[in-house]
Amino acid sequence: MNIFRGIADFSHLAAIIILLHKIWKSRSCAGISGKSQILFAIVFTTRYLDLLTSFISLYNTSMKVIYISCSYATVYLIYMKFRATYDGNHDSFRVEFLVVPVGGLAVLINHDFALLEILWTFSIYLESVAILPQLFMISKTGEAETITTHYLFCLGLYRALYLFNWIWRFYFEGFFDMIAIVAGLVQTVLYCDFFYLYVTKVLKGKKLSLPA
Amino acid sequence: EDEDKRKDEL
Repeated sequence: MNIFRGIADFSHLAAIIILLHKIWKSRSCAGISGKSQILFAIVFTTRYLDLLTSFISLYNTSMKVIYISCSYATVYLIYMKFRATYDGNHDSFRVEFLVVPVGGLAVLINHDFALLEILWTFSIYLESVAILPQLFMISKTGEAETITTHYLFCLGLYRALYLFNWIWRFYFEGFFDMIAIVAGLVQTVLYCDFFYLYVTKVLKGKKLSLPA
Repeated sequence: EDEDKRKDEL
């Protein structure tokens, strides 16, 4: 594993834990898109079905299990435990506009027309756009809590670092996966606008708020 | 073999 991949995985883990911790400590999921969190739970579930069919390494298995468990815990906190604080009116992104085209694309463009492969491809495509309900919610309310922006930054950083990991692997291992690379590029581009706001506002101690 | 490399990533 190269350094980019290593930092990326822990950045991803940090993002997931920051979000869980924020919700648990504040006893509130205000400002968090439950829809994005459901999409991430679907992403992890469909991608990590290979936990049942193959063993790669203890690291690989542990991280997959942690990601899946934390994503379900987050969904549980939002829709069950702290449901009263969930801001459903502002979480109005139509997820079917993501899931249906992404499902169709996964059936059309994949490595192998087999159930597990299609689900893996579906998860890669879906992950690239799963943050959109969250970004839509922030654009609708015009603001985000600082802790939420830290979560988003870690989540965006993770996929950006994977791009470096893929460049590394191409040069040193001759390995590349076009599906993951294209989806990863799309995913990273979606965060660019946010990265700009994070650096120019949040890192300078200001709250992230958008002009009306 | 490539599939294993792919599935190694998270």
